[in-house]
Amino acid sequence: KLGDSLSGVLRKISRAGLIDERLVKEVIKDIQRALLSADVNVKLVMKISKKIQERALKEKPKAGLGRKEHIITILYEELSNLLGSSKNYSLPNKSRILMVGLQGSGKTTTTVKLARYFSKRGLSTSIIAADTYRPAAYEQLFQLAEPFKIRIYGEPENKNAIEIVKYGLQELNTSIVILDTAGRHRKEEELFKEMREINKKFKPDEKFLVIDSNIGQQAGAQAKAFHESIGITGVILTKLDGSARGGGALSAVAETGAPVRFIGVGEKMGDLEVFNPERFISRILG
Amino acid sequence: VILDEKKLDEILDDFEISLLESDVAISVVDKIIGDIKSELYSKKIRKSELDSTIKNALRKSLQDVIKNPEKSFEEMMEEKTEKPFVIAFVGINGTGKTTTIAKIAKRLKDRGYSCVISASDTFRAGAVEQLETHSKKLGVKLIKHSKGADPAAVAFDAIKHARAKGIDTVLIDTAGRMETNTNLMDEMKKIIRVAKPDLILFVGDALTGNSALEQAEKFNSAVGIGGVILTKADADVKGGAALSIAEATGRQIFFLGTGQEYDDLEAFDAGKFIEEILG
Ligand SMILES: Nc1nc2c(ncn2[C@@H]2O[C@H](COP(=O)(O)OP(=O)(O)OP(=O)(O)O)[C@@H](O)[C@H]2O)c(=O)[nH]1
Ligand SMILES: Nc1nc2c(ncn2[C@@H]2O[C@H](COP(=O)(O)OP(=O)(O)OP(=O)(O)O)[C@@H](O)[C@H]2O)c(=O)[nH]1
Ligand SMILES: [Mg+2]
Ligand SMILES: [Mg+2]
Repeated sequence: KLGDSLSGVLRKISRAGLIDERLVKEVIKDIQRALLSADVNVKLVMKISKKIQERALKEKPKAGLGRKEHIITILYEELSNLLGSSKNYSLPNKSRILMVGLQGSGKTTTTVKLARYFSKRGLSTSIIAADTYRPAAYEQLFQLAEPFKIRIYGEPENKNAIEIVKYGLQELNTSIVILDTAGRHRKEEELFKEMREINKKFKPDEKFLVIDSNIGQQAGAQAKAFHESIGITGVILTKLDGSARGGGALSAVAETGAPVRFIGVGEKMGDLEVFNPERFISRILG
Repeated sequence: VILDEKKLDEILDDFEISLLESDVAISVVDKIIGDIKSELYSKKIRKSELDSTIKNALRKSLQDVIKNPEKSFEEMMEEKTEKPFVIAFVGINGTGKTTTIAKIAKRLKDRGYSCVISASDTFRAGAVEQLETHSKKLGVKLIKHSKGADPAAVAFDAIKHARAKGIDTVLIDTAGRMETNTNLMDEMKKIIRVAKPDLILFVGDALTGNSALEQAEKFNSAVGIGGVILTKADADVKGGAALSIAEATGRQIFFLGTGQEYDDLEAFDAGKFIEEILG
């Protein structure tokens, strides 16, 4: 289940008999390259590779494991630890879900994917359209949700997102209410202030940070800013149907302490999968 | 004084890390650092000048990749005598193509050029409505067909309209598409075959990491990129993706998107960019 770039690397070890420090260093370099090309944070890559090197040199492989298997096991363990021991996502029976993230990350699309996910499982779901900045934001939500008969509460003429949230909560009585918000980044102070006010008014049970898997080294810093502002409880990684391997997710999890819950794998409303850590790690290792 | 190779490697390792942290793709970093190593390894350099020598070598190798475009936008338009000048905007999902078209339309209008926008994203929910809002605000004509229509047909229509009315430019908005989706890459090829644009601009997100390289390569081999616009440069990024894209395509960055308003479009300054990457 390891991609070919790393399998080739590890073939070097299995052919070597004794553990050779120079060989381990060479293998570590290859692991670093694989992680960096997957957009894992540079400092995190250094931290991970240092740990793997220490363990590879001082640990004895478990009975029956060759050197190669041992290093793979260490690598998997270190990456799994980073993703956190998130127990499986259990379906809420009542929940207010807030969707936040950078511009263009896939919040609106994912909002409707999630709404469909819940309603297919018997949970009545509705959406509040609180993006008051993006032209035709309400139309986009409406067109995406309409085929599934999911109700959208929105006020396209109203520029006050807090009001929309307030009236939306009065109007909607479904088990799940998902709130879509405008894209924003950590340098846009006014927008971050708005997000805090929306959070206060909505009182969500779940706050999902929606991240584009194409993001590079900024993933950690941006996730940290969102977390410090409103507290993130879950991460959703989108556009994994492209070539991006999504290493930024490791930083997002590290900075928010929140698990990855879902991934987006396409533009259609069925293109949402529950997060699978093993498959994700294989993808990162390319 | 012969160069102390160990010291050189140490300093280059630091530069390597800073390039990676600036989102330059790893294979591009390898090439840059590799070129500098082979140039400097056998040189005579005074110990006190090691740092500045390496920095200058690094600056020079960056200058080989990233330059200001040979001609400005408007110069390219002036060179073509027959109207309209057709520009297509392509890229993966959510990078800011539609918003950038609105910014370009405003810029052209401010400089006395007339333009028509082609709503050739006939797929995404709310895409045409998003453009309609912009075109109304800017007082620019929008050519659109019904949802699900053939994107190439909309472009053809827009160009026909521009030709008939003597309009200077046609801006073609296309749907975002993943470089891995062959059907959508083929659809884009068809739009380009029909519209025969004078300029194809790749719109990339400045926050992109290593996948910028693969995206630029695939888009370039599919339709040939003429230039690049890098958006969301206001998000506190070093924007190393610019280097990856320039290296992959040999094309240059025309503009940076620096916000969500119509005026948030800056001409790219290669020198300034290089100094910021060099830190
Ligand atoms: N291929 C692919 N495209 C996606 C995925 N998720 C979202 N998109 C596309 O990405 C683009 C942006 O998605 P939106 O849902 O509008 O993103 P957003 O975060 O709401 O954007 P803003 O509200 O402008 O900040 C659209 O073209 C979507 O169809 C995904 O998992 N795969
Ligand atoms: N901060 C910032 N946001 C930007 C910039 N350019 C675009 N955006 C935002 O990015 C989001 C996506 O912009 P769009 O223009 O819809 O992107 P697109 O490439 O047309 O998206 P698709 O058509 O879905 O592929 C919107 O919220 C824009 O306001 C920029 O330079 N800075
Ligand atoms: Mg949105
Ligand atoms: Mg668009």
